[in-house]
Amino acid sequence: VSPVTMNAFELISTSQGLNLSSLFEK
Amino acid sequence: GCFECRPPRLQNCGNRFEEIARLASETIFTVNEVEALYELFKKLSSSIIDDGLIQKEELHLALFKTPSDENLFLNRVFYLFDEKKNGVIEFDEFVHALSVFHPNAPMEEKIDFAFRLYDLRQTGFIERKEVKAMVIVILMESDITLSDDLLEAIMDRTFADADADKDDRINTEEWKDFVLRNPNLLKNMTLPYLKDLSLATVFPSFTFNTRIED
Repeated sequence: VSPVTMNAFELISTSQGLNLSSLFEK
Repeated sequence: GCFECRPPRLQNCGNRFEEIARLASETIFTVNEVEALYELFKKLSSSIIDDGLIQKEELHLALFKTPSDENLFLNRVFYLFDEKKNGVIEFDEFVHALSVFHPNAPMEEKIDFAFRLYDLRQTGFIERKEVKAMVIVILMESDITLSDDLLEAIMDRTFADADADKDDRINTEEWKDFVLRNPNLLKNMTLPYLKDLSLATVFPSFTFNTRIED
């Protein structure tokens, strides 16, 4: 998906800093 | 944990059980799940400094796999986890915050947490300039270059959809309406992993035997 077609919050929510599932990676 | 209690540590274990029972009563987690979260907390809070507290660098290490404390989004997550605002995440704060990310947590809590995440200056509004600043950070993180015109087009489209009263800031009601129409925006507010949290699945080598019934 091109960033140009996404809304701003869709873009923001892809941040690694907001992806807490990494906490559970072994 | 308390699995190898010897008499000198019994008092501590009693306190630990009380704390775990209290956290289970305050959150969506069961006693066993809080105990499993404690094992995760111990791992995270000892990754750089073994002091039983999660430093910002330790959260960065867990999320980005590199030790640093400079990232806008990490700062926001850390700020919201750190209820006491004393610069470290304590175990009870860790459990409280993760409770919001449970698949069964109320949608209202997820909507509110995301709002506070994006309300960078804590004004009670997500301001257009805050959103633009966050988008610029994301584009830099992703090595994507966009002209300011394209960036403004993204901002215009987003605010045309989200900012019903056209004052260039999103209030809590507008945010709620917006995310309910765009539920994918809350996807990272749910961690499916939290639903399978137990010592048996997370730490299969443990034989779990607690004195407290769930």
